[in-house]
Amino acid sequence: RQNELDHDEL
Amino acid sequence: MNVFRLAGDMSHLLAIIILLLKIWKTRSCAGISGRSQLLFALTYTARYLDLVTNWVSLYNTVMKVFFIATSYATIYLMYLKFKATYDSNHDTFRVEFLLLPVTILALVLNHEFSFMEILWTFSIYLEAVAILPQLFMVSKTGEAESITSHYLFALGSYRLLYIFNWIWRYYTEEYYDLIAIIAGVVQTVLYCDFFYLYFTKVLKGKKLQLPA
Repeated sequence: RQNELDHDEL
Repeated sequence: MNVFRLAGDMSHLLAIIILLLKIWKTRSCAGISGRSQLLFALTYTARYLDLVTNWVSLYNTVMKVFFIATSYATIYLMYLKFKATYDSNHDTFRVEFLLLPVTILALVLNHEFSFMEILWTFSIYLEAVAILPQLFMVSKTGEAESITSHYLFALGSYRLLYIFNWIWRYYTEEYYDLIAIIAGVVQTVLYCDFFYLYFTKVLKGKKLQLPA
């Protein structure tokens, strides 16, 4: 599960 | 990356290109809210500071640079180059009523109390409401040029498409970010009234005009 702190979206 | 996310980004890109072309070709920024554009520039500046700390992909970097650069280019065109055409007497939404609550909310409701994370959260909340001065301006003048309507439609569609992207990611990656989702839903809801007018008027060749 990806960490929500990663912010890979724009 | 999925098709909804890509379509959302392209819609966002298209909105910005439509706006810049409108201003450039007509040599006028009439009907455009400078206050909304200032809020967008603040949004992208706060969010994309991670350009220097966090590498995601070439696509991500190029898009971030584009969004920051075009937001400042728009401000330059509105407040300097074509200042004479800027409709400032209709652009009167009090942005402090947005900035203050958004700042407080970002300090209270965030994933982590750190400088970069609070800036990111602030930008997410601010983006959700940044269009309000523009919508206020349209309601104040009671109309919008077709090209401005197309701009608003593309800009509104972008976050709606992101919502589909978040649903997709929830089922395929079990990934979700509640802050982005809730703010994105609020952002999209703000456009609903405009979407209705866009479909019932603008697409039928009529000018977007509010009932008196």
